[in-house]
Amino acid sequence: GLGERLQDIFSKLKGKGKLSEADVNEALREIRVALLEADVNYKVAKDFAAKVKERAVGSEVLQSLTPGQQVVKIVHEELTALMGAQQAKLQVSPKPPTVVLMVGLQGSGKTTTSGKIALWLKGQGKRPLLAAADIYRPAAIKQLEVLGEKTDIPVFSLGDQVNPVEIATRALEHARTNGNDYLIVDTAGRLHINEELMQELSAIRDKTNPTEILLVVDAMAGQDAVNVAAAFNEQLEISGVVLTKLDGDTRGGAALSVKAVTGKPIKFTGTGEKLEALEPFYPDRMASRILG
Amino acid sequence: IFSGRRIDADLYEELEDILIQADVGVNTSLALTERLRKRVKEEKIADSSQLKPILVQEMTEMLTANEKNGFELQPGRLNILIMVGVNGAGKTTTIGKIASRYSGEGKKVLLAAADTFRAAATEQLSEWAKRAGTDIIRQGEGADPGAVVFDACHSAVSRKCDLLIVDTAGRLQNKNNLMEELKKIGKIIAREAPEASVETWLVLDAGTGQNAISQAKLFGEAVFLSGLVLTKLDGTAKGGVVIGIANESKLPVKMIGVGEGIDDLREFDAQEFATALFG
Ligand SMILES: Nc1nc2c(ncn2[C@@H]2O[C@H](COP(=O)(O)OP(=O)(O)OP(=O)(O)O)[C@@H](O)[C@H]2O)c(=O)[nH]1
Ligand SMILES: Nc1nc2c(ncn2[C@@H]2O[C@H](COP(=O)(O)OP(=O)(O)OP(=O)(O)O)[C@@H](O)[C@H]2O)c(=O)[nH]1
Ligand SMILES: [Mg+2]
Ligand SMILES: [Mg+2]
Repeated sequence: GLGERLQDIFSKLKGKGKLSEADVNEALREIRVALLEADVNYKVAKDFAAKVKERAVGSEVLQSLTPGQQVVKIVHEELTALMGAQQAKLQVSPKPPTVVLMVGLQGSGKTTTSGKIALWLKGQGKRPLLAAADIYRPAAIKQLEVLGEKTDIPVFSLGDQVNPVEIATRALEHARTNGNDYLIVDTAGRLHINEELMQELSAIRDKTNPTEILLVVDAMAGQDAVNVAAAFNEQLEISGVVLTKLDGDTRGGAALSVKAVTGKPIKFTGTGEKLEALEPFYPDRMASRILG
Repeated sequence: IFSGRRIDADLYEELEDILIQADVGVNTSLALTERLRKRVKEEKIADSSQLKPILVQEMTEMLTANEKNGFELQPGRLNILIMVGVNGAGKTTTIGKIASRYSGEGKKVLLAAADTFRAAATEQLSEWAKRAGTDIIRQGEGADPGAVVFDACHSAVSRKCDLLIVDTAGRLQNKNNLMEELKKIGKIIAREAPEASVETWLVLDAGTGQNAISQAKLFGEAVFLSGLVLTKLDGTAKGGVVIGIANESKLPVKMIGVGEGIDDLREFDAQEFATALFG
């Protein structure tokens, strides 16, 4: 892995007291390649390598007895720091219900994650309401209703002939009169370049004033993840990210890309298809995983 | 964008960056720029505007270097298409599109709802069957996928269908028990429809990064894959990872998904795809 490759490069340091420019560039290249192979966006990888360079040519490395290991440690530290803090907290609205809006590309895991978050909240003694605002995908409403039945969590639906903004608005009213303290709005998957559908999300946001707008991202996403995250963030000002399908074998570099380009925290991870498979985001574990 | 430039290391690096941004991956990008350099040297190319067409040509060659490009229904026998892939890639929707295409050509199409696991999976495929005007074989939730497939094979054979399309549950390639389930489905089909022409296609989301390589590898170890479907190419992701897959495992892209509507299906055109990668 990257560790061994950096050890090889820095073993040349022994007895020389100083690394050549060529050796430093070779090491940075190895770091960039490792990140690219892990699907970190190529610009984010370049910026990250530049960050590491400053420390890699510093005394902590050059005077170390194990310079290669020291560089690996630096890379891991910088990566962990960039990932943000460990957290699994949803902000609470001062005026309940707290509205959580789930957004993202097609197939990323929004509907399943809506069910997971609702179950997680229920486990904390809260009274969540799910809203089925995807009127486009065949059987999307049914899918959310099945998840609601499995967990004994109510699902608000007005069928697929009512527009999603109206559904979300009425769901909020329903939550208020029903004493639900959380409203989780599941929306249809959409492309960030579909202006009409991005506008629809803005309209839902304007009508329901969500405390959390969670961008649901597939952990196996590639270079395009930055474009998607930037666009959703620009349109809506997201409050956080959920990274799904981390039970797979993807290195998950999209996590770094999305964090770097939006600055928003990764709050949860999806680690399976079952509704219990929701975990907090662990930045150091993610860093180790990306480095491989 | 690359006309009137000096052909130097910077230019090659810029080309490499374009490939990497398109999810072509480090190794394949290097292999492609290496081929490019070689041809520039051999053909004594001095005009930088010629680099892009050469690169497109090299990519197209990698994508078509196998004998199984394209897809034709074999006349006079049952054709079976098994769609496999990771969760959310677009299998069920793609089946709806393919069903509609062949049903529209007057072919007798049958669908098998062998995803008996995910919430409302059967309802979703049933809606597509309705839209495509085809029949569907399905059982209750939690039914054994093998039982659905068994049923579907017998129905397809006795009804003399032209095409049976099998929908399977999304699964991550590192889940051994789910890969075993896929093997079992393959065996049932081989046993219950021995005269059929069977293809298994791995459905890939164009937004997937290098993990697609692992998907092709591990799905390919569980079942014999004959092709890929690349979905969601209507987005901004380029899907360049299929070049590496073609180069490594000779798996051709059969069709592409370009939207959520029933007609948003295209045959794969390698040259068009390679050209668009630079777009
Ligand atoms: N293995 C695994 N599968 C997941 C995870 N999260 C979601 N899935 C699966 O991914 C697939 C897509 O999930 P959905 O919840 O339907 O995704 P979606 O974003 O609502 O999809 P659209 O509404 O079509 O945009 C389903 O098969 C889910 O079971 C996860 O963390 N791990
Ligand atoms: N934009 C776009 N969306 C697509 C395309 N193909 C599928 N989708 C969408 O992707 C999402 C997932 O599609 P599905 O057909 O449910 O995917 P799947 O592989 O069957 O999912 P699982 O059965 O849960 O594993 C849906 O919202 C589809 O409408 C495509 O070519 N373009
Ligand atoms: Mg959904
Ligand atoms: Mg499906």
